[in-house]
Formats: sequence, structure tokens, C-alpha cells
Amino acid sequence: AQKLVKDIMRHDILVTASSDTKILEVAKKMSNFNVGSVVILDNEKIVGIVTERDIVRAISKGIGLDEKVSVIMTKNPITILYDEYINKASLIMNENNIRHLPVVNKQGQLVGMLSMRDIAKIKYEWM
Amino acid sequence: AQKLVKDIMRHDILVTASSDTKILEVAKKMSNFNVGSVVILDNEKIVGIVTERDIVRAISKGIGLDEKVSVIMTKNPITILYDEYINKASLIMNENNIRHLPVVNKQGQLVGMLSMRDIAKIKYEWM
Ligand SMILES: C[S@@+](CC[C@H](N)C(=O)[O-])C[C@H]1O[C@@H](n2cnc3c(N)ncnc32)[C@H](O)[C@@H]1O
Ligand SMILES: C[S@@+](CC[C@H](N)C(=O)[O-])C[C@H]1O[C@@H](n2cnc3c(N)ncnc32)[C@H](O)[C@@H]1O
Repeated sequence: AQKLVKDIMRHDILVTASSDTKILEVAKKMSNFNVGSVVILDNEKIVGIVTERDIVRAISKGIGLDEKVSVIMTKNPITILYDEYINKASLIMNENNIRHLPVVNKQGQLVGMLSMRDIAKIKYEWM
Repeated sequence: AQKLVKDIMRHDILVTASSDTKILEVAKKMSNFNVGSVVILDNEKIVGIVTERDIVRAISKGIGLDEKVSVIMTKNPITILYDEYINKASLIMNENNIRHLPVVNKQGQLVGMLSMRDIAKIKYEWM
């Protein structure tokens, strides 16, 4: 049977930050939790996503690390429902050239995070 | 027939830098070429690799961006021969929790770069 997003996603620790958090603080959070992305939540609503790529681009452009993360986040990120098939998640990631999908429930609340590596691991186990 | 690394790797543009390059300059190179990793070469010898994660960790620890990239690079990176099977590259990436493998020839010279996304794309096409 095909696996569902909820079977594969990480849901125990969700690394998030509010949109007025400083870029430096978000970088520290990424390093401390050893993740490549942070979901930006305001009042429990998903307003953006920040990845390592956004932070590297910020410093290459000379954006100060004490600026708010809202300056560099990707607004209104693509998300996926927890009861979707993993194959659909792969399709979305490939078509949009992204590696992370915040996972939501039917109310749009953040319930997990799915990365390309999580999918790669199960495909690898299947080989 | 199983695909080989050389069939999938990127070889047209190799993004490299010398180990005395400043971290900021490496960050700019990553952004300009839109890549997640830079191979560090001294006299055509592979001495290190730097990824977005290394740069984010550097700024989270307060390492100055005008420091040499040798301060933050991973020395003596894991590489793969261009005539290896893709499945072996997947195994190496998964076992070592890495997403990038510099590709070398039998003389140890850099001839390409393979990332997890390059492998994911062909597995996806197969689905
Ligand atoms: C286009 S991808 C570059 C490809 C590379 N493989 C990677 O993921 O780092 C990087 C950009 O996508 C954005 N991004 C990541 N996940 C996203 C998502 N779920 N929805 C919308 N944008 C996203 C990031 O904010 C970043 O600016
Ligand atoms: C352990 S991985 C973290 C996992 C995450 N999926 C990623 O790749 O960003 C990040 C570290 O691996 C290192 N690294 C990347 N490619 C490597 C390679 N081919 N050989 C050795 N180390 C490598 C980077 O320098 C970085 O410090």
C-alpha cells in the first residue's frame, strides 16, 4: 500500500519562528535543531518559510542579520495535507524545486514537516 | 541497465573556490550560481567542501564573514568515481547524511558534482 505523508513526516519537534524574529536568531535555531528550514508562524498561522538558501542569499546581498526574517522569507509557502500520498509530495517538490513541505491538517494548522531526505530514506529502504 | 554517476552528474559548471577565499565570497558564489555546495580546491586538489549548512552555522556562531573558508569547510570530503553506479552514490549519501558528492576521475581530479536532487529527479521520472 502507498505510504501517506503522516507516516513519514517529522511531527515531534516543529521548528518555527514568528515573522518579527531577527534573521540571526532564525539561523541559530536552524543550527541548534540541525534543520534546513524554519516555518514562520504568526498567531499559529503559516505566513512563510525560511531555508538555509534564503539565509545564504541574505548575507551575500549584505542584508543585516538583525533584520526581521519577514524580509527574506518566502511568503505563503506550498504545504501538503497529512493524509496525502507520499508520491504526491514528491511530485510537488520536484515540480517546484523545493525540498521542504510544511504539513497541515484540514484546518490549515501546522502538524509536521516533510523534507526530501525523509522521502529519499524510505525509497532507499525499498531498494 | 543501471545508471552511472557520469550520466547524472553536473559537469558543465563546477563551482569551486580556493581555501583562502573569504566566507562572504563563497556565499556570493553559491547565490550567483544557485548551488548548495562549493568544492574547495587548492592547486586542483580537492581539500574541502562547503555547504549552505556550514555557512548558516558559521553566522550562528558569530564567525566573521571575512574569515577564510578553510575555517568552516569540511576537510577531505567524501567523493565518488564518475563510473560508479548511482545506487552506490545513494547509499553513500544516506549512510553519511550528506546531499552532495564531488565526482572524481581515477587521478582524483574533480570532474563533476552529484547532489541528492539529481538522483531524486531520475527516480521520480522512473515512477
Ligand atoms: C527554489 S528552492 C532551491 C532549490 C534547492 N534544492 C533547495 O531547496 O534549497 C529554495 C527556495 O525555495 C523556498 N521554499 C522552500 N520550501 C518552500 C515551500 N514549501 N513553499 C514555497 N517556497 C519554498 C525557500 O524559501 C527558498 O527561497
Ligand atoms: C551532515 S550534513 C547535514 C545534513 C543535510 N541533509 C545537508 O546535507 O545539509 C551537512 C554537513 O556535511 C558536510 N558535507 C557535505 N557534503 C559532504 C561530502 N561529500 N563529504 C563530507 N562532508 C560533506 C557539510 O560540509 C556539512 O558540514
